[in-house]
Amino acid sequence: QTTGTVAQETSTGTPNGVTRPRGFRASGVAAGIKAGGSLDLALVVNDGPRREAAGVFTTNQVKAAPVLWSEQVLRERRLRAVVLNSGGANACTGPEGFQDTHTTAERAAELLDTGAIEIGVCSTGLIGQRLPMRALLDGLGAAVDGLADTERAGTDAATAVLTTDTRPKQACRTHPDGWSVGGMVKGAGMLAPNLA
Amino acid sequence: TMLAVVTTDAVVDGEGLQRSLLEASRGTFERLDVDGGTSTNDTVLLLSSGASGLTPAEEEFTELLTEVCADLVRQLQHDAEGATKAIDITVRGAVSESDAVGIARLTAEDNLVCTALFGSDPNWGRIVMAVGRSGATVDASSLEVTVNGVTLYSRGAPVAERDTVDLSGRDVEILVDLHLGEHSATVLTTDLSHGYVEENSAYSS
Repeated sequence: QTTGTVAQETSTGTPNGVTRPRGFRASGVAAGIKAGGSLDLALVVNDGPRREAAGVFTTNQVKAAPVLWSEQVLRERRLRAVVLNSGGANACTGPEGFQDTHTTAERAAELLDTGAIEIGVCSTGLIGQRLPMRALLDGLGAAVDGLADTERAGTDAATAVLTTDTRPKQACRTHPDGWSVGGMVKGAGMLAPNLA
Repeated sequence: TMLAVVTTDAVVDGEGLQRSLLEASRGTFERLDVDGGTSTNDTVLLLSSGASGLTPAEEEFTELLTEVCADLVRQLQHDAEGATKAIDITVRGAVSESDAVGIARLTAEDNLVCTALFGSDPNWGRIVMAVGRSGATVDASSLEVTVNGVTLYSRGAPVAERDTVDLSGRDVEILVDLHLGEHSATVLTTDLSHGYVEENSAYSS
């Protein structure tokens, strides 16, 4: 088995996160959601041939709009892509916030030539503020343009979701038979997941 | 907030993915408790492309998925806000798994335990206090607390001096043995430092 570690520490050229398994591309761009020009919008795309998916979500009874959206679309157990942003949680933002998530999924679906119900959305950052949608939607175009199956692309995606984290976090394992599992995660505070 | 995306090129159908993810999450993401804050946004998504053309047995897939999730969780623990200690709290001898998890989580969330560890103080009294207020089945006369390999409290009384425990390193292992049953659980946490307070008074999410 091959063990993945923090990308910054092992720049081998071999993807060690979400782009390690075949059939996936990723990107991370600076869309201008965060002040300061750092990466803040990530995209992970499943090029198939299959598009099965699963998810677990917070058990907090106050759920952010992207959680409500992603729970709904995952009832079909299929995802073509996941859009993730830092710089704003889009939580407690009312119907307008939910519409922002819907619009994000619609735009990603349009760019990827699929249906919005195959787009998962995740957000992280400050609770209670609307996302800067013009910047986010423009950034989605750049994110699609930047998609690649490389180590760099996976690391950019893992970096774009960071908030108070100090480094991207990725891991992967390859089974001796040749199939792989890869992943990325963010989280530094408000960190006691209870999932279902 | 914790966000995770996990991908695989194994051929696994959606229901199988969901079962494997639930199983993997239960032993990994849900066993991390830095500050008790279950976010409005916590999400883990698992996507399968099937591009390998290989269909593993569900147990085999769950095992590898769990390894990746455990690796990610360990990285979360080490990069948590203000963390100077990576603390593993293991509870064993509980009458049920939910008791073991509940005690470990409550101890992980206890401010007095976590601040003591920031000060490299193996304050077993605070650990015993946290265990006792957990609501789980506990018997003070059989309780045992071990920190970094040194048993400090056993069956109702201290059995070693605190200064015999070396907490100079980053990694801390706390073992609470209830001696009541067969169930155990480990929860990962960190200390509660000045850095955590500063981070969360400057960044208001």
